[in-house]
Amino acid sequence: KGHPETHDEL
Amino acid sequence: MNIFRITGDLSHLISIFILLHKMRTSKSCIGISFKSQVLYLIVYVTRYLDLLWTFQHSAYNSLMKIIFIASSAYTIHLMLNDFKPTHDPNIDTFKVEYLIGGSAILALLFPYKWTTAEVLWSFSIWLESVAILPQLFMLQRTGEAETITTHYIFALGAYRALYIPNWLYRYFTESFTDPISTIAGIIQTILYSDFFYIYYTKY
Repeated sequence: KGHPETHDEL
Repeated sequence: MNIFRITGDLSHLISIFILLHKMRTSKSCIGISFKSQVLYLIVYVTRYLDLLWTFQHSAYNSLMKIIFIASSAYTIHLMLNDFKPTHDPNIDTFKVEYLIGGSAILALLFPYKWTTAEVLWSFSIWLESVAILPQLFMLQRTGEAETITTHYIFALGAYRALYIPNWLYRYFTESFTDPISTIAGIIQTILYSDFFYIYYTKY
């Protein structure tokens, strides 16, 4: 977790 | 995607429409903190930089990100041009330097990864949690706020408050954790809580 691609929220 | 997340996002969208509708119908930006609006633009631009490389991952997320950046920029455009005469900088005096500085320090100290994108993302999360302060400060200084402005602040606050049950739900259903967003989201909701209380007793 923490990689930019894991930010799946707004 | 759960009911809390979608309701939160819709609440955020509604807040934007309320704000733009208010400005366009009243042809003024009275009661709106320019400083808060600038902070929100900084928040959206620094957080949604990932549009450049995650654009194809989720049409929903990408569309919302574009709407948030564009509407925020448009709001600032209106405040700087069309409705500039109605903006009174003398009552919009919150020292945003501390908010930006504090968010930058937290972002640099505790990012998920020390990469530019991750630090900027973290910065945006912290900054969002306090970006409403100039607006609330202005509200306090001017006393009575227009109903429509009050609804705008409520919808904007409800968005992040609704993300809290979303994170709880995701923790139990998919072991999802995002401590930075969660802590900042709780702080954000606490900052709004006094306002929420007044809103509920009034409406």
